[in-house]
Amino acid sequence: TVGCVAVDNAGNLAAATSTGGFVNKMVGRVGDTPLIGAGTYANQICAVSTTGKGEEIIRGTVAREVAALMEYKGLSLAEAGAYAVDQSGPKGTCGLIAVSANGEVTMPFNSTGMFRACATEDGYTEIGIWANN
Amino acid sequence: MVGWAIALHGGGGEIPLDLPDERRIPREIALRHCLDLGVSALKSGKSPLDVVELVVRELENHPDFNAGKGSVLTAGGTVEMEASIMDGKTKRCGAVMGLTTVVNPISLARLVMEKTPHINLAFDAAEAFARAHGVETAEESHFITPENIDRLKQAKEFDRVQLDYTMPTPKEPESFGDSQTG
Repeated sequence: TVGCVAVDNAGNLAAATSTGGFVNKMVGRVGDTPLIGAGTYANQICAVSTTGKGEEIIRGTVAREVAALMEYKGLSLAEAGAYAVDQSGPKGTCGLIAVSANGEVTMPFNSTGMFRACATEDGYTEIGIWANN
Repeated sequence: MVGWAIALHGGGGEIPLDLPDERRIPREIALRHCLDLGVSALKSGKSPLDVVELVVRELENHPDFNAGKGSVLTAGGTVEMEASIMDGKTKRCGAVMGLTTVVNPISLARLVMEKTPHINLAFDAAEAFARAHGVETAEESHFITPENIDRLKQAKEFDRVQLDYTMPTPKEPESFGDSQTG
């Protein structure tokens, strides 16, 4: 699975995700990626793209969860992202990238690694695979 | 004053810490290339919707990631790709699933968002929509890589062990560097 989220300096947000699915998946099986609110979501608050085990991400409506936690509980993007991944399902099944309307970025995951990269206007960049690099 | 920001991913899972260089380095180079592409698009004033489509198209075209070219295979040895896109300002969105010939599924998802009153289009109808809108398509061989054929073979071998209900300890499938969960 691949994905991208972006916010411009007017606070406009967008999210996109694409995948080939699951190795050896049943023909006709549809995962979380094309289900808005599960694999991809964006509103005026944040934009989210997820990766992992589709069935768990659908059950947890993970992408919409991040936006809802920010909207209803006032969590920050990082807090909402971490909580949504934490609660999404078994360890090793979920990761996400997200940006918020005020330019925050978060990339939590509960597996060994996630191929990820990010950059912000104030000069922060990160490219990594595992948790500590 | 809000600052711009961008993030992208190439999938996750149990990526072994001793991933061989020949699998790790091309992916890191691709991540950096795609990040640079996205950052320069944002700096040039492109809308976030254009930026995320541009970056995901680039990732779809890279054979080391599980989307577009390099998509993993179904139990039938075929590809069935899916994608979605959403604009935060308007909440307009589009999604496609069950694609077998579309080179860039994310761009078809955007066409569903912009050219239809719907959100989801699937399988044969999505393929027909692609042809009707002149979206680039290719033979299935374009998407299938030798690496993913091996992955399917291993996954099937593994399943066969289970199906046989024999109780050897299943052989650990060789990890190809990223998650088999996409």
